[in-house]
Amino acid sequence: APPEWDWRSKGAVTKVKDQGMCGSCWAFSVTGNVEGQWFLNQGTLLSLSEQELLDCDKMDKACMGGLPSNAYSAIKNLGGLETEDDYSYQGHMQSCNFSAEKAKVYINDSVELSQNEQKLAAWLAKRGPISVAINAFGMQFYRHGISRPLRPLCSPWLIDHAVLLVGYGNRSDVPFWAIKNSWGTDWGEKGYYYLHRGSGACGVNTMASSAVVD
Amino acid sequence: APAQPRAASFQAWGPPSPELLAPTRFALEMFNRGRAAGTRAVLGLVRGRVRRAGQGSLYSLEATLEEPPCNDPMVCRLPVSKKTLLCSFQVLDELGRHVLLRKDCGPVDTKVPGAGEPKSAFTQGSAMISSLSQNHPDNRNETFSSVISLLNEDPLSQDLPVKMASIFKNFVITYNRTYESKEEARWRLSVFVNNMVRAQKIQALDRGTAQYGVTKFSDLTEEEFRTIYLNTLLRKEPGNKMKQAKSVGDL
Repeated sequence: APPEWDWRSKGAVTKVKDQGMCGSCWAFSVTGNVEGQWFLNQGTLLSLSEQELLDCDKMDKACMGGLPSNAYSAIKNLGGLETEDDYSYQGHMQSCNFSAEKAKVYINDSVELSQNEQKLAAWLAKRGPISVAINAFGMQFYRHGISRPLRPLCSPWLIDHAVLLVGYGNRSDVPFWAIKNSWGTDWGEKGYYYLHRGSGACGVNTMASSAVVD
Repeated sequence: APAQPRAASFQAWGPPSPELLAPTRFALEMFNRGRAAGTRAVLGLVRGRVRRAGQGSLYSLEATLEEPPCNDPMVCRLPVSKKTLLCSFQVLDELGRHVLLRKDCGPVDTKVPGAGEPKSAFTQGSAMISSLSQNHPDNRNETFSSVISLLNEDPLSQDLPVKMASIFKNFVITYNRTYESKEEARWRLSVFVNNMVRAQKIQALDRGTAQYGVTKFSDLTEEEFRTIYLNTLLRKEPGNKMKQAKSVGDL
């Protein structure tokens, strides 16, 4: 892996979104990944619809939570994702209003990534932003800097939030993952969370995945 | 040494005296707020003191609470047996209305009252946090520094409720919060103060460079935050099985 990488500066990441009072992080994590995969494979950055997943992905539970692995299947089975503009976010479940004609993006498959953070970094630099799930311990009060909670406080077994790895690097010799969150720009560092890299902090390496766009 | 009264208004461990009864009941009610029936704690012993100024009284209380066993993963993160908590509360009574300014609880690891000063994770943690906080005075933003310094002040400082209320007011303005009633606002203030204590602990126990403090979620209880914004399905359900990606070297 290169020593540092940031997909934001390379145009592969849309602006930070806000899930509102809804446990839909899984949908934002997956659309962020698909946005990146589409950009890298098709050359266009499109902001994609989380609301489509809330309404139409029946394997998941909309604002009550969901799993990225299910969401990839739903996107594949539905026939793609509409854009944010065409199917805008409401923050609560509605009836499915997906139209295959309006789908702008498709995926071919999805893959589970290594739990080795060095390999994750290499994959990210080569292939794009990665959907991950983490333990959100401390994030309620996070303001800025690189978070590294004690392991017993941030167990990898108690995963409860899905986010998007968009880059990595070091700040004053402290290695970090740059993580796009979905709580708006008025949280964290303009909507981003920085988590220690290389120690399996908060289970960041336990549930990494990506869509495949051919 | 056994706890001895340190002032005329200090009550040693025992059932709450008539003077401490109302604020103790209020603190217990706040502690149990949002808890389902069968998971609510019951009051054990209490000690504390009161300081009066103007039309208000500030109660500093320590109480033991008995929590029933919890085996429901929807309610508690890990199955726990019945446990005794030692809690520190600060309750402001102004013209008969109560506000919970501080709540901090931890499991008691020795039998508490009567056998000397209680030892608990809470008291040990507080000492550690206090020492760690002093090591990094420059690493916090201005707002959080002011909260930290407030929390480290004499808990009976007359200015504490006023200053904390001022920080809460700034939070309300910054994040455009509106509450349905004065009671709701008072409840949110008490949640906010508790959260500042939690943020202080998280700050002290972080080994990175992160700074924690006031955020737009600072008026939410931990349970509210978890229920509204987080996704516990991630740890419960296996989900759709995916293929393992090839490493980049194999591409």
